[in-house]
Amino acid sequence: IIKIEKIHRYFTVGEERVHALREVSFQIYPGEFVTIMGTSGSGKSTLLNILGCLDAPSSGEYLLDGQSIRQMSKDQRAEVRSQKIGFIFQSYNLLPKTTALENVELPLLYNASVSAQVRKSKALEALQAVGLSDRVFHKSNQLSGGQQQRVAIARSLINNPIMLLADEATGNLDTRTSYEILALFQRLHAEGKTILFVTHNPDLARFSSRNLVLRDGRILEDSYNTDR
Amino acid sequence: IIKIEKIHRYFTVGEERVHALREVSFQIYPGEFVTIMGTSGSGKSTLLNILGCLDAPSSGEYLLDGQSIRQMSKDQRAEVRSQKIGFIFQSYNLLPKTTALENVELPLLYNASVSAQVRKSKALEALQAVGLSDRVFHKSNQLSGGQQQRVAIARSLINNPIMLLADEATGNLDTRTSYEILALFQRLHAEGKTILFVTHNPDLARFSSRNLVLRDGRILEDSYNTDR
Ligand SMILES: Nc1ncnc2c1ncn2[C@@H]1O[C@H](COP(=O)(O)OP(=O)(O)OP(=O)(O)O)[C@@H](O)[C@H]1O
Ligand SMILES: Nc1ncnc2c1ncn2[C@@H]1O[C@H](COP(=O)(O)OP(=O)(O)OP(=O)(O)O)[C@@H](O)[C@H]1O
Ligand SMILES: [Mg+2]
Ligand SMILES: [Mg+2]
Repeated sequence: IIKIEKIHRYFTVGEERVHALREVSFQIYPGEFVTIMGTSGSGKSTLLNILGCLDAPSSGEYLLDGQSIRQMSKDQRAEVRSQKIGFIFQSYNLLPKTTALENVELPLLYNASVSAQVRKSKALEALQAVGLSDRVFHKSNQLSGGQQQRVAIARSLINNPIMLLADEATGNLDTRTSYEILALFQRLHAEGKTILFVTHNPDLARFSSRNLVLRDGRILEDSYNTDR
Repeated sequence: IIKIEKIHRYFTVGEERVHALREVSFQIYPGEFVTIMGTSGSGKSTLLNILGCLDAPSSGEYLLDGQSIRQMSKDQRAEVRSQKIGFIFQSYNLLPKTTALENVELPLLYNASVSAQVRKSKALEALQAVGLSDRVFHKSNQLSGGQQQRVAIARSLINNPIMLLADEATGNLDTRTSYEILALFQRLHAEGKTILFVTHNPDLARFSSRNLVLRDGRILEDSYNTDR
């Protein structure tokens, strides 16, 4: 489903070039559950942003479902994102003065094929799945850090994407809530979704079928969990 | 150094009252290293905001160094904060289009007793202590999540506070970087600072002299680590 080849991504800061990703190549097959780990600054978010069509590589090829993302227009990329990809940002990116319910409904707001009633019930369902049924009318600034993180998770599920990209989706959750979220992801995986899960928690990495480790913008390790 | 008695804190959302803290009472002695744990939404950030003089309780007393915070004016509270408390926010609160260096210098910007040169060298020292010497001129949006978290940590140290309040200061850091930050906190503790460290990571809780556990706004557990 994903094929990336020799992806480079650098940023320019003043006179310096920061190489966030250096010749990264791999393939992800439909239905895989892949955890991505690596030290702070190793390139995980940069990689996920490229895979999520939110950022373009400096060079290299990205094929999603056989389609070249590089050759797409900005509008085509936005369409791919809204139809195929659910993204959970490391910093959530919730709308500030907006309720949890409205934040979760957002991806379906301009979808003409979904009525307001269906949109609302899907959003309530997603909020229940992350344990926030009693917080639906709280605005983003009236939620705890972990509750905000879970709103971001619920929002990523609402348009029923085939692929979920999660950038540290449990970084602000206690152990028990983290495992509840992991169990949710395992259910989604069992339903056939492809999941890429960036995490700093090595315990969570045991639950995936495959582990990628980044270091200084390169793939240090790409291994399959043989007991899964 | 800290004495809180029967602290209540509720928020009003629509017609509902959310009891974030319910009759919380404890004392913290100078030089203690206390970890605070609890499930998402249990009241940890609310408690830390009150202890950091950023929020006032709905009722109850808070004495810091023998002074009643409730009876202080807004200006007096701001003075206590800038002189005695270093705060690391769960969502960092960095200035967006501003470099790491400028963000760390901020608490000393209006301190007439510190020259621009001393301020800059202190900021560079703090950034080195968190491993970001090579990122000082990056703006906040040019940093990874864990790098932003570490800028927030460096900023909290620069005015040499006697008390550090850290709200999930390692939530976005990989294991090795987390332990580097923990070692930094242990050095600061050895220098005599009082540290309150909210964390979701039970492994880190072993490094403190005392553990508080919150649940539904109450203290569930208050225990001393006998092997430390
Ligand atoms: N401004 C607010 N208005 C209304 N409710 C609030 C507000 N701030 C916090 N709450 C509620 O108070 C409770 C405690 O919030 P708090 O942020 O202290 O939790 P926490 O323990 O820090 O959680 P986390 O581990 O997820 O960061 C939560 O249930 C939250 O929804
Ligand atoms: N917009 C940008 N401009 C300049 N440098 C950047 C930019 N975004 C990221 N970087 C740099 O690229 C490197 C990789 O960043 P990235 O956010 O991908 O790391 P990460 O692996 O997600 O880290 P973390 O675990 O801390 O979130 C970092 O060293 C960072 O400083
Ligand atoms: Mg990141
Ligand atoms: Mg919190």
